[in-house]
Amino acid sequence: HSESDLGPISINWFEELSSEAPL
Amino acid sequence: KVAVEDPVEDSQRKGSLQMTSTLKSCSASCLVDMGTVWWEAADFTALCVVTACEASVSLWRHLESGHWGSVHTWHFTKVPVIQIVPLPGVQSLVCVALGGLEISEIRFLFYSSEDGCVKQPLVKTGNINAVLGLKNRRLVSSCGSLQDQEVEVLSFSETGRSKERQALMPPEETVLAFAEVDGMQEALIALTTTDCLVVWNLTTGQLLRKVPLGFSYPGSVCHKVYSDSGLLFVVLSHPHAKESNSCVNPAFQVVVLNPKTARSARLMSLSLPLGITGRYLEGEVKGASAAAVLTSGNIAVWDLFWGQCTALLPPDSEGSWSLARWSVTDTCLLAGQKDGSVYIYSYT
Repeated sequence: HSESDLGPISINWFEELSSEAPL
Repeated sequence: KVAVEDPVEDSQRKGSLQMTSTLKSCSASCLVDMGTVWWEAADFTALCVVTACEASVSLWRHLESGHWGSVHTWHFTKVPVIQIVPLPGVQSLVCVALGGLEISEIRFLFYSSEDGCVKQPLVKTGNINAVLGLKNRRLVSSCGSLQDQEVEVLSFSETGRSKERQALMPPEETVLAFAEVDGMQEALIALTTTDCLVVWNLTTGQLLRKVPLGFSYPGSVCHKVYSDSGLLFVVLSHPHAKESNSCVNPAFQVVVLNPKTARSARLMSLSLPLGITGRYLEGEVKGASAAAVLTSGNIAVWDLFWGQCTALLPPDSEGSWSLARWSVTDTCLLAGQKDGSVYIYSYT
């Protein structure tokens, strides 16, 4: 799958989503 | 010794299942689950087999004579056993889920050398939708449904005593099954009744993502998730799919998920072996291997990296297979029949 199918990929997704999600 | 025989596809990776021993459990009732656990006692330390019938759970040790001897048996007179809950990396402790149609109790089973008796303390009660043993002596479960759902991680000691309970933010849909993420100890995945994949941070309890998969198979089960290069690869099965030909009815599917964007795509389907009809009934994924009991009575094994069926175990003269489980050592497959017969195969 190309990046356009799944959107931009981030290796640090876990940290990034954890900093954005409500506690 | 059995293997997939397909003269057309010589280039395929073929596995081999070699039967090493058998044991007969549950003489009076149906085998409902089985598994393996490392067990340490005063006079031995060994990889033991655990078998579960509705009214009892037994621990079996391989004796020098080549036979399997019963070490301990736990009896349940009030609530029947539904499943064994594997606890990764845990020794001398078994976890079982009990209930009627749904899980109503989770209990730990162990042997106390202090008074020489087997114990079965209650760990959790309620309307439990799903339970999974996690690495580092943790157990995650979900109770209730929709807005009333509670998702909780219980940490426990080596002796099974509960140490800490942490709540995870509940999703708005009922959880059907949990799956750990290979390579990410602090991430947890679940699949919900509406085919949404949910991602949690186990340390903080945050709900990080909810991704609708948009499947046409209700009640799919997620078995395993692998993390690689910013993507999640989720192995799913569809136990409630309608029976049809193997081309449109795979045993397992692998879905790729970008958690950053919440976009997903189907990556790979693991089809039934050539000449085998029916559908997936139940099974287990361990490491890169997936095993499934099919409605045809066969057990089939797939290599998830190659996306191919590598071995096929036809029903034997005694009857069809009803359960397939990997041992904790990855190299053995346990094949079970309803009458309580357990066959142990080495898989190479």
